[in-house]
Amino acid sequence: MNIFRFAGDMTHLISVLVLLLKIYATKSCSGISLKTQELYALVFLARYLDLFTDFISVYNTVMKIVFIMSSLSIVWCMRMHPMVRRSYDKELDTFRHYFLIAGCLLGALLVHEKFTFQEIFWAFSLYLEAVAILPQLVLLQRSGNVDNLTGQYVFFLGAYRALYILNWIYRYFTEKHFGRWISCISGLVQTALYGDFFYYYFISWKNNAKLQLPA
Amino acid sequence: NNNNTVKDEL
Repeated sequence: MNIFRFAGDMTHLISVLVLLLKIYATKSCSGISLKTQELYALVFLARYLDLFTDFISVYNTVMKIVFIMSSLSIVWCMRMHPMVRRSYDKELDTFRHYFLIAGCLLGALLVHEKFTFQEIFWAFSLYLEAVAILPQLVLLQRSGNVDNLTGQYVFFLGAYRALYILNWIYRYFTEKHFGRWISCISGLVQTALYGDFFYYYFISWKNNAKLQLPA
Repeated sequence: NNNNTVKDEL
């Protein structure tokens, strides 16, 4: 465990907590893409298949359970909670995310470490996580003004993977056998997708203005 | 081997 990775995990945890706070405190999920939340639930379920088979550390197991439970509860809230579901921007959240799932599944069948069930689902989860933010970014551009908590949610979500890239660089130089190009490339693509969001987020922070994404 | 290294990541 290195500081980059720990900071990355904490930033990821903060992003989830910010989202839970927004939904719980405002009883609203306006500006949040249900499709992105569903993709993230899928990412965690596909990646943590080894939750009960490989024990790595208490930290690892606890964090996996937290991510799975939180992503499923957010999806449940947005679909079933009577107050929250009313504020879902159904007509704006129209990204066809099933194509993302199909594409990533195909990609995992073609490009993986080993042709085993667990490895293919692991590669699938990495590819899917790289693109999972797309419905959310599209929704933000469509809904124009972004409320603070939603903006912070997306910011921390992007920052976590950027920190993971520093972690992979660090591990590449400190661990002889470390070389995981599937994670690294997916992580680079994922962080790049946040590029323009980070730019407008920084501008709004510098001007102390409301975050406005160009339509 | 490098197989288990990244699997220790979240």
